[in-house]
Amino acid sequence: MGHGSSKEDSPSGSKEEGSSRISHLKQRLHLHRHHHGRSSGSSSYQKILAAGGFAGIALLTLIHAEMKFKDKWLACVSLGEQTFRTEISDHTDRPVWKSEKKLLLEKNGPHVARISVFETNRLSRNNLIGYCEIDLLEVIIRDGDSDFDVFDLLDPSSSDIVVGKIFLSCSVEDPIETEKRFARRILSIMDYNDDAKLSFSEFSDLINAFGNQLAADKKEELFKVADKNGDGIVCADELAALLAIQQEKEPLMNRCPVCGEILKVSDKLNTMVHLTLCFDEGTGNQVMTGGFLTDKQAAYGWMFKLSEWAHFSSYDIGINSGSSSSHILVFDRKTKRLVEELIDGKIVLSMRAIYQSKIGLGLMDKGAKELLQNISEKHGRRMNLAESAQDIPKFVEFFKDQIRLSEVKYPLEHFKTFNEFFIRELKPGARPIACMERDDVAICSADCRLMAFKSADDSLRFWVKGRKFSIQGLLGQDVYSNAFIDGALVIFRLAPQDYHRFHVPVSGTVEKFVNIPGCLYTVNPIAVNSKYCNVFTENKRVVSIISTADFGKVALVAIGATMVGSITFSKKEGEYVKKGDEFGYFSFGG
Amino acid sequence: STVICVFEKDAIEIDEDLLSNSARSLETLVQVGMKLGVSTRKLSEIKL
Repeated sequence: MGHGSSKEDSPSGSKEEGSSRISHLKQRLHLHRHHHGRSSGSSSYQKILAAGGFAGIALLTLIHAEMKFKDKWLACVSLGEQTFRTEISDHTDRPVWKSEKKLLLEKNGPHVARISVFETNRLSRNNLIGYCEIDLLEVIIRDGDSDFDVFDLLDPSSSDIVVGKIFLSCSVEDPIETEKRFARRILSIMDYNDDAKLSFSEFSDLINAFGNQLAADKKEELFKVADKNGDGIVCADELAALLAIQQEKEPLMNRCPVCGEILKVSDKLNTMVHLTLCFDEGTGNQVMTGGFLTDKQAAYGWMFKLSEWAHFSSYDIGINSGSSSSHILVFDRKTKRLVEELIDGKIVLSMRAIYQSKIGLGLMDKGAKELLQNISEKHGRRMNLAESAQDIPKFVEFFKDQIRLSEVKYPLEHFKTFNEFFIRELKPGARPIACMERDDVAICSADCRLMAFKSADDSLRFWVKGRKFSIQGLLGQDVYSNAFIDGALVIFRLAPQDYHRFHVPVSGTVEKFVNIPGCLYTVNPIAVNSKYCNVFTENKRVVSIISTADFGKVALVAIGATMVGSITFSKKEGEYVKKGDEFGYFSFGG
Repeated sequence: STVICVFEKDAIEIDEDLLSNSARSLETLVQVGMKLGVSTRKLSEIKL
């Protein structure tokens, strides 16, 4: 298959072809076996060859295209049930994307990719201009000196008409490299101090997260096996070796911790490949955006991404349906524009692993709740150390478009720890209060992403998917009253970069504070939108009741989250508060 | 971290733009002090 590739077809003849395929595949594989003397990778590689087929990760790069007119172009790659898209090019007839995507090629799985090129249009839908279908296995084994292949793009209304050419490359990753990369990825999840090594405590957390009780019971033994040089820490190479050895004997992971898919013990290479791809999704390691079911959907651009978030929020069909959620769209009330909220890939990865699958939440009952608590406490202690102040410039740089230092009350040098910076105060007047003289006008409590609903039912319909959510559950028995039934609900979600102090939305008297202990799940939409997780009714929180003349009683619930579990109030019971007054703040801790 | 505000039934008329974004499952980026809504008690008095 493939339309008009610039290279000659492979010679036919089954035996010769098989041998030729293997030798070419060898050439295309970036073998480094002489650098790694381990047997597992070699045996995996032998397995590929012995099977005469290929199972592994192919790196597909859409380099550029030559079209017959100028426009802003995007390209999509569809393989099986997945579609990925490039960025939109400049206005040109020679669009350059250089977009790469790792694709899983299974022995009996799909290997014919459809590549579609669209002209983009701001006002209406993007138009499909040309397409081609390519057998990736053929591209991989095809002989040739060139680093790229060229394919004709066909007119979708008439396959006889060539409307352009696309230049792409497709290569195969060495299974040993796949294995090592996977070990590095998995290690980074529990590597709290980012030293690319696991202490015994970090190693224990990792084994716990795998959810394999047998392995959890013999963590010390496994640690000793992994720590080959006996230096008391496990590096990425040692972890890779352990995973390979264990995979041969008794796999540490029975299910993929990201998507929850059961891993076949008999198909070790596919297991490794599957895990690698799952762990890579959403981390920003890959250039092409995924999570689309069809190339048409992918071509809808901004508006589709918006609806993708809105309509796929229950994640019923697995986390990959929302794989572009490392960029959440929010509507900026000030500028009246949609903006993308960036989330660190590692955080997205962890959140998905935990919250978006039954198995992930199942892990919660096997010690992961305690793990979140421990991580938060550990992080809190770390953020209170003087060394943590070194992280402030990096943090400011990462969120440079969203943190306005000119609004901050003190200069950066003033903050002696990261936590001090995290709970930074703003200069007086930095946040004007709407209709200050009118107590019948309520204001927003925090710099945040806000959701507002007329009733709890509406919130369940549009946003909160936890099956056990209710106002009663949120407020707890001590402060709940019937007056709150069917009352309006406003959710102020603070992101890490936000000013972390919250203010009083209405003027009145603080009646009481009620502490409700609980977990420290994330409050990110990834968890709030999961039907398996009941963030708002299970997390640690403090409920305060403000008695007002204009709104009756108003309940304000401050909910702690992973890492940011410390809640401090700056007002006391019985105190009169004016709307806009600072009420308290969240900081790092458990 | 998150703050949730719960009002009594029929106590507030929340600004329409916030409601309509939320009905599309779209969060709205706001800042402290921006208007959230108006007491319906006052509104009903004004209407009367």
